[in-house]
Amino acid sequence: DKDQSEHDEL
Amino acid sequence: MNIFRFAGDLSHVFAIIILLLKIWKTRSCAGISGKSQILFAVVYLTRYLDLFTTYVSLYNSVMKVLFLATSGATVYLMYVKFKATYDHNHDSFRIEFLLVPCALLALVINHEFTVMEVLWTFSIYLESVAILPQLFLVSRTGEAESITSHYLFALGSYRALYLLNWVYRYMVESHYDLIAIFAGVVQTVLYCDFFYLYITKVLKGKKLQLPA
Repeated sequence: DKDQSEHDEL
Repeated sequence: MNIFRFAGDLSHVFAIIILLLKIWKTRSCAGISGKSQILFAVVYLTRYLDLFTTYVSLYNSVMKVLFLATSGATVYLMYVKFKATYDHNHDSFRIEFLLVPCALLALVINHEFTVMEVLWTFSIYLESVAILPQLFLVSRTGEAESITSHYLFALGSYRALYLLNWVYRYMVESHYDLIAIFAGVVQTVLYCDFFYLYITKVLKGKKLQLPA
């Protein structure tokens, strides 16, 4: 699971 | 990156280009809410501060710069260059009613209590409701030009396509972000009434006119 505070969307 | 997200991003860029072209070609911003455009500029400014701290991809960085530049240009055209055509009287939505609750909510419900993260969360909440002054303007004047309707349709489709992106990412990557998903659902729901009118009227060549 990715860290939720890594935002890779726009 | 999946097809839904890419289609959503394209739809978002398309919406912005339609709006800029409409204002530029007609030399007028009649029917467009300057308040919504200011809110979108605030959304991009608070969300894309991470341009300086986090690198995701060239695609992401280019799009972020594009959104910042085009929203700045839109606000400039409306409030400076074509100020005389701006419809002040009908654009009377009070944006503090959106800004304050979004700020408070971002302070309370966020992934992490840091400046960058709270600003990101604020931008997500604000984006979900930033179209309200525009929808309010359309409801006050009772109609929208076709080009304005196309703009709204492309802008609304963008978050609807992102919903599909989030479903896909949950199923394929087990990745989800509840704040973005919740705000995205709210944002899309706000457009539903408009989508209905767009499909039943504008696509059939009629002007978007609200029932009296």
